[in-house]
Amino acid sequence: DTGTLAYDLPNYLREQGGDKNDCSLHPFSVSFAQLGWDHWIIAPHRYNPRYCKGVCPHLLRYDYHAPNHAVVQSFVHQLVDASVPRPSCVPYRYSPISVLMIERNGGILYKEYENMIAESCTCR
Amino acid sequence: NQSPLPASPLPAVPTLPLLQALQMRAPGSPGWRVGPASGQPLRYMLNLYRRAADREGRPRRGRSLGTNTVRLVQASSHGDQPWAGRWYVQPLTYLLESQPEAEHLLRATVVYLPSLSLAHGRLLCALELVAAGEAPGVLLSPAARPRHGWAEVDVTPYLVLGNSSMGSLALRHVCVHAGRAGGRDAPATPSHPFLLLYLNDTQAGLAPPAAEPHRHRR
Repeated sequence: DTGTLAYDLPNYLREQGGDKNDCSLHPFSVSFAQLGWDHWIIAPHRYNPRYCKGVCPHLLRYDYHAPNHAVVQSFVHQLVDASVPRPSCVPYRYSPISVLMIERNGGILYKEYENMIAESCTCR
Repeated sequence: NQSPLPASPLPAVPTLPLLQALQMRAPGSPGWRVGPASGQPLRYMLNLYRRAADREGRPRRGRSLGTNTVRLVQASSHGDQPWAGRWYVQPLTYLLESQPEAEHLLRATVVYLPSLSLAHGRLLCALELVAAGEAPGVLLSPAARPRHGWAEVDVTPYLVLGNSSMGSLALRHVCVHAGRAGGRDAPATPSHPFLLLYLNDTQAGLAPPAAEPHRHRR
């Protein structure tokens, strides 16, 4: 009912600006020593996998790359049955990191691992 | 300030391939044979790493290595008296454990120092492929000019996959001491050349990225 949406415009416009609790990407630098893997990972010393945190807003802005299902689920939560949860804030795109590690037989291995850094978030 | 994680945060039986990979390579796991590499091989790989990735571990654009996996294999040398007068001849064997199925060999090179400054004179070195039977060895020459003193020789065609799928490569590291002979003792022994396997890991990490569903315009 576009009428009700029009009433909801102020909220919608406010959400455009995004609330600080909205789903977004957060930095978190960690060392392999903290992960207990520094015995055999030589480099990098630290890396920043980042993580997604926050509430998926009622109206999912275009830049969330949310699939249509998430938009529907958001409406269901809001208009039909609140026991259906809002979509979850999860990583959308990733990038790899390169790791230098020692192997069991004393060899040294350079390897690129995919999907090790979150680059953006989405609601799903 | 994060509370220190438990000593071995890895789960008993890690489920994720990355954890499995790390668990398999973790020291203390069965099969951990020799202590970690050190010295020149480690320095070489750290330089290779710095060329390929930034301080946060992100691969640099243009991927100077041309692949996502490079394994350094140290030689298991034999023969303990390599010096004879000015000559140094060290037979070296590189045993290739069967590579993980997902890792496809793109090329293999041997890295060595063709020239070494000594207190008295220089050490000039070369690599000789040990041919099977009585055939004479093949002198191997580097394809490109040495970088930071290191020369890299392509040995891809010579890798022998043994019947037990244990690959192996037999070389001789030959050096001659050029210049005024020093004191009575033999000059410093050059460090062993090492083998680099450039591999393409078709899984390269946690899981093959799922194809993102084509997003329809709302």
